Amino acid sequence: MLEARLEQAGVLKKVVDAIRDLVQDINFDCNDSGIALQAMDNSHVALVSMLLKSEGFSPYRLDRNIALGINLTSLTKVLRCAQNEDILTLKAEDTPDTLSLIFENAENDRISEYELKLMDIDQEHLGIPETEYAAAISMPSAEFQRICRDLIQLSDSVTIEASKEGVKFSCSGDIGSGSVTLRQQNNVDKPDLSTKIELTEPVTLTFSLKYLVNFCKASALSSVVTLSLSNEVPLLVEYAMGSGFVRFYLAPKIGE
Amino acid sequence: VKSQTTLGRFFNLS
Repeated sequence: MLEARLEQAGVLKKVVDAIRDLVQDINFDCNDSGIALQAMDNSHVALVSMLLKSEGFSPYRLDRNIALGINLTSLTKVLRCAQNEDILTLKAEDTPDTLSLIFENAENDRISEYELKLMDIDQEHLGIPETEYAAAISMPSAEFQRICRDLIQLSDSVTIEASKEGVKFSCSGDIGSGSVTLRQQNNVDKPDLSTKIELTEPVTLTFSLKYLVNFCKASALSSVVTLSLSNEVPLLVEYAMGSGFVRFYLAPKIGE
Repeated sequence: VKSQTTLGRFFNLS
């Protein structure tokens, strides 16, 4: 059986909010490393990969590996019944038909118990190759969100150019064009507001803004986002949490 | 004109 207790229900709520517009029916794969999911959107253009490490739960008990087939719209309905500060416990049998979710308030005088019906989900798993990226940019997640929301007003695509000078997001559409350039800067007082660029070679790639705007729903999970790019490979957008991560991969747009 | 690729072009489906 599985028993996994999370101090803050808000963590799972934010994870589900971040991915539920991209993927609907997913498996939570529970194993010794924690609770993981990997799922592609219907168009096979984007992939979400998430891990909530076992260390982030206390306790984390698992007798054998199990997959919990979950409809995220249904899970969202149940999670709405939890306060962000509630303690959340997930429980399931070894061959589960349902997932139990128990919410307890910090004062320990309210216990809510819900059962979510599980589904059989046949999932395609993508072998994601280990990639040495040519450029890794870490920046405030709120800044990345603002840039994507601004540029999507002008175009459905953005070109990201990473060089020693900085990172430039540019777009062009029917009404005109626009760009935002960020220079590398180190904020000593507030490291989360720094922009860092690690570069082995310059990279220029074009991506659909619709997906990037969608990824930015994960901004609540982390004040920092990391963009990893190499020419002609999918973009990796990572939001790291204290004990886990949400990663998005996005296939580029490529010229004929 | 650039066209949208899919992840299957870069990753192996297993």
